[in-house]
Amino acid sequence: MLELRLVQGSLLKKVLEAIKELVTDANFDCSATGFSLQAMDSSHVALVALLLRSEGFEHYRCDRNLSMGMNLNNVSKMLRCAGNDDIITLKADDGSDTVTFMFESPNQDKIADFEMKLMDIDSEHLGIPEAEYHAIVKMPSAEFARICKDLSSIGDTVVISVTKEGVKFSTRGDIGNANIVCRQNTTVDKPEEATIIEMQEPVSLTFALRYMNSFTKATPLSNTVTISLSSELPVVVEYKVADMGYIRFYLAPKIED
Amino acid sequence: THVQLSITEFYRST
Repeated sequence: MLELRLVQGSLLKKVLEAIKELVTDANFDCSATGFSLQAMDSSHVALVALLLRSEGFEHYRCDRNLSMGMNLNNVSKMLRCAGNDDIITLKADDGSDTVTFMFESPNQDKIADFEMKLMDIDSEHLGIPEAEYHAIVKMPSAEFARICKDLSSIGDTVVISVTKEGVKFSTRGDIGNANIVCRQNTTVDKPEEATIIEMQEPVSLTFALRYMNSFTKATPLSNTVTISLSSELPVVVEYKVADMGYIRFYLAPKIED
Repeated sequence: THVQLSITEFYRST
């Protein structure tokens, strides 16, 4: 028996909007730790890891570990029927091939049940070891989204370079090239507007902008984004999900031929 | 020109 009640149901709506472009089908895993997902895009270039810790739910009952295969487009269709202020409860019985999404309006005057068919998904689970990153950039998520969008009108790839000067996003294309430098800036009114660069050593990596732009679908979840870079590892682009967890996007770099 | 690496080249199956 599974029963997860999330008072801030809009978080789940935003999570689905953040990942459904990148991943078509995925297994949602429930355990005592929380509600999680790990999935790769169809070309195995990017990976998304979601964790919503059990403590973040108003009610969290998961009698035994359960893996539920879902088509994310269909989940998104279901969740779009929930109001932004609705409380969302996920329910599944042991051995059932369906999951039920229950939506309650804040004043309890409307209660809706949406039952969705589960599917068998044969997905590969990857072990991601803890890593030391050469540079970690924390910046406003809207700023990062703007940079990715702007650069993708010029080129297909972005070079992200971190030096003592700041973090530089560069691209080049048929019509020309572009460089955007963001310097560390902690003298702002609100902490979420700060750009903070922790650098152990300079790093420069090249990535496909198409994936970066897809990751920025998570922007409504968090005012800030954290970008972790190491010269021999995929970049990690992380958005916090309130104080209950995170969405991490891993993207493999492009290398010189 | 650049070659796109795969994420599975970095992380092992569990």
